[in-house]
This record gives sequence, C-alpha cells and structure tokens, in this order.
Amino acid sequence: DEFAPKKDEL
Amino acid sequence: MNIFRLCGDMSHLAAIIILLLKMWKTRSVAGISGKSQILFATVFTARYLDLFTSFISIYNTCMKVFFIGTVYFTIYLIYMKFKATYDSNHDSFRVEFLIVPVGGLAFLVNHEFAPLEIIWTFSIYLESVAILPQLFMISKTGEAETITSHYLFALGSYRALYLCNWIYRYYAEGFFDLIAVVAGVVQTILYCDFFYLYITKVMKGKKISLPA
Repeated sequence: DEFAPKKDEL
Repeated sequence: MNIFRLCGDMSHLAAIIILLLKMWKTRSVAGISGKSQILFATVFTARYLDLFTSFISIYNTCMKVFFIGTVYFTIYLIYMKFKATYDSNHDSFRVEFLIVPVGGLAFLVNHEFAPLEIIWTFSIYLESVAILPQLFMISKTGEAETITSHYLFALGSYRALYLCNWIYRYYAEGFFDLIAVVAGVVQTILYCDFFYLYITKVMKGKKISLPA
C-alpha cells in the first residue's frame, strides 16, 4: 500500500 | 494545500455555481447534457465513499458534501423540475461506451487491487471523459449559450490547475500519482478545442457556434 499516494485531494 | 489546488477547487466550485445559476435564473436546462451530470454524480459518489470514514480537513469534507449535493440537485433540475426544457434528442451520447472501458481499465490499471482503490481509480478515469456527452451535445446543436461556455471554461480550468498542483507537489513534497496525472492530462486535452473557441470568441463577446 506504500505505493498508493495518500488521498487528500478532492 | 497549495495555490494551484486552491484555485483549481475554486474554479470547480465556480463552474458548479455558474451552472446552477444558469438553470435557476433562466429556469431552463437547454443546452445542458444530463448524461454528463449523471457521469459527474457517479464520479463524486465513487470518489467520496470515504467521506464518513476518513477525515482530512473541514475544507475537504465541506467541498465533498457540496459537490455531491449540487450534482444531484442539478440532475433533479434537469430530469424533474425543468424536464420540459431538457433537450434529450441532442443529449444522445452513448455513455455505456465510456463506462464499460473505463470500468475495465480501472480493474487492470490501479495502485492496488482492492475494492476502494479500484472504485477510486474508476472515478478518476471516468472524470476524465465525463464531459464528452456535453461537448458532443454542443457539437450537435452547433452552439453553446455564453453562460454554458463560462461553465465549461471554469470546469476545464479546474483540472488544468490540478496539473499545476501535481507539478508543484512533485517538487515540493515528492508527491506523485501517475494515474491521477495521466487522467488529468487526458481530461484537460479534451477541453483544448473548446478553450480555443472560448478565448477567440467568447472573450470577444461573440457566441460559440461550431460548424454544425
């Protein structure tokens, strides 16, 4: 899961 | 948060408000593609499933609630309240030709083969083509109301500003999401010919009228 960038955008 | 992403979100907010104002003031949805709005509702619903599970910030939550609320309100205006003014003959884009390939691609190309991640990826890919029924409808009717042109300009600018946001975040934070960037580039490219028409015509007070 470290490849999935954090989802902090709309 | 950075200035590019803030401007992008404000541009997106402006687009939605312009659309609602157009419908409410003229009490008409003429020239607006209901199919695109349904695709946008699907995009927001799929992307904001984590609305109640993961809290990012007040701003993030408020914007998500606003986007979801307004897109469903828009669909209500198109298909119920102002249904008489909805031009379904010209809103004839076959959205299944978008949803099926996009759904398949989300299964094949994603960051992690997990339900929430695949649904998020589906929403990213779908958003990049969600405006096609609207652009298709304008090409069929051969023209767009000026207020609709402003709506499309603001909507197209939002993702173009997000591209700037991703460039900034790559250099400032090392943040990089290839899926979002590629879909964002495709989405922005789809607006290019419209941007050209908008800048060469609407900015000079003319209406957009495509060769029908």
